[in-house]
Amino acid sequence: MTPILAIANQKGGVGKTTSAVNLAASLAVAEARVLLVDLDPQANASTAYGVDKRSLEHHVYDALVGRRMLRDVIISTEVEGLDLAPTDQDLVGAEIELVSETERDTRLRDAIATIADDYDVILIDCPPSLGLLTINALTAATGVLVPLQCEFFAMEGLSQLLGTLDRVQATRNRSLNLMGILLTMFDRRNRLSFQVDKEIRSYFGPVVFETRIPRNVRLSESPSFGKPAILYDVAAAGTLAYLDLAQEVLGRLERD
Amino acid sequence: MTPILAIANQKGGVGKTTSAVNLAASLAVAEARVLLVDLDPQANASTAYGVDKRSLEHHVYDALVGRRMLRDVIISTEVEGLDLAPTDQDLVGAEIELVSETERDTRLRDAIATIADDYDVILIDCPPSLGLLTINALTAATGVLVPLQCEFFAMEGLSQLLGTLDRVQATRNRSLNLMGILLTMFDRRNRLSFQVDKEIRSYFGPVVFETRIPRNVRLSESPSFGKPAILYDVAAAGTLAYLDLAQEVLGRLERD
Ligand SMILES: Nc1ncnc2c1ncn2[C@@H]1O[C@H](COP(=O)(O)OP(=O)(O)OP(=O)(O)O)[C@@H](O)[C@H]1O
Ligand SMILES: Nc1ncnc2c1ncn2[C@@H]1O[C@H](COP(=O)(O)OP(=O)(O)OP(=O)(O)O)[C@@H](O)[C@H]1O
Ligand SMILES: [Mg+2]
Ligand SMILES: [Mg+2]
Repeated sequence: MTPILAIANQKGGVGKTTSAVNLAASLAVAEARVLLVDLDPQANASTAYGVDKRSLEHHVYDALVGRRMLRDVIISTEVEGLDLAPTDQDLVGAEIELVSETERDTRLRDAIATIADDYDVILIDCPPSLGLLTINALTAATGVLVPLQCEFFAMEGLSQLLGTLDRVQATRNRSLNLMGILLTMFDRRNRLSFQVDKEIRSYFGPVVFETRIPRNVRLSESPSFGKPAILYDVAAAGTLAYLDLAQEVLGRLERD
Repeated sequence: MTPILAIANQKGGVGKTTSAVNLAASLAVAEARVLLVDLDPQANASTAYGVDKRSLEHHVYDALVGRRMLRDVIISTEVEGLDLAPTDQDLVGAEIELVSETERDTRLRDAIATIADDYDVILIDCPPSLGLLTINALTAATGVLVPLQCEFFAMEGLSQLLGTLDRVQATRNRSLNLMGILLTMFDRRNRLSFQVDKEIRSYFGPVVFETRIPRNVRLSESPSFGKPAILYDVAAAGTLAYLDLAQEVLGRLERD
């Protein structure tokens, strides 16, 4: 069964897209066949791979509402071994359109099932909410990777997120597990970063990835060139951290 | 007519809550009678004022679904002249519960109308999405203040947000205007910050506030003490920037 990882956290701006984009590229560099699904109407993951949203004929929305097969939406990227299911802003409409439909929660799971065997790992970038799109991702996923910014508000939202994971696991997807919590934007100059690190590790233990993503401007510059960090600045601290994370993720996938 | 400002941007983590919380306090310090409405199910604005969500008997959700008058939900804060309409996580349910109701977009507008005369300014902290809660805020508002992080992804989302403002103005709320764009988390050490500043000001001109909010750790520490920055560290760069912003906002309100 191909592992499907939802990169999720309803708190905004914690590094979901940056993690999805750079982990996907790092896994592909480690020889895995990877698919990245952009499930956020902001379409930041699509932009990060240089996709011109106006030029897309079909995208994730068409696969969710059943107009297209997911296979017909998928495109290749500059990174060997990495495919992308891009999105555009129309995806905002899916939340309202699917609410009264049957099987509204399992649309993505069924769409991904048609192509899962073509890949070794599938990643899903989620929007900053616990609405229908994120519920679709959690219902389709085998595991959840939770990026956590080293900030006070980000910690506040964790219990709400973990409560939602429990509910989805109990009612829609028994095999869903918390694959790991990833500390992001860790800033050595900032006492708060060390406090969050200490508190989260003492509370969650080994669920927290050893890899910590440092605050690194190269990670926020690379999307403007339509490239993941590994193609923009291979020696940057942020790039190396995501390469380390890919190794840790592969280790956890083998263990499970 | 009491000015009602929606602090909105669907991009996550751009400083909506930090701006709502600290602008509200700064306006109150400038002798305005202020109400802050927390319309985000994350309830970060409520936390920033030390509200214990478990102790709330009623909150914004009750006023939106018509179970309570907004007046019965409002509490005072440590800041003289500033009241708060707090929320808790149940607000997540409002998006799903209201979708099939009549007048789902005007619930907040009608609730605020019952208490507007008690205040000189009303601020609404919005969640990171363009769903029903944000549409309610834009329908109730007289103006929108858009916090914009000095980052590439944040700029990307601006056209989507401005498109939504136009649609709400055309179909639900003719008097809605873009009160201003506020540059947040400006980091002097980071070239990207200067690029975003230059690009946004040349494109949007005087709509962009002269006040720029610097990246300042005191702004991210103060919520963990349940206080706005002005009660936590009155001389911090972030605190002073929001005091400047309050003066600029008052100037724009007088002009209109
Ligand atoms: N480690 C990092 N160092 C520096 N900047 C970062 C880092 N990670 C992310 N960023 C920047 O911070 C901002 C927020 O990150 P990102 O957009 O990935 O978060 P998100 O959780 O996907 O946001 P949203 O909730 O809007 O989907 C972006 O501008 C991004 O470029
Ligand atoms: N000027 C600043 N300097 C330093 N940190 C800041 C600044 N503004 C906000 N922050 C911190 O950045 C994070 C994001 O800010 P905030 O939560 O206010 O954004 P938001 O747009 O309300 O997020 P969401 O989309 O989740 O509602 C928070 O942890 C906050 O403390
Ligand atoms: Mg994102
Ligand atoms: Mg917020």
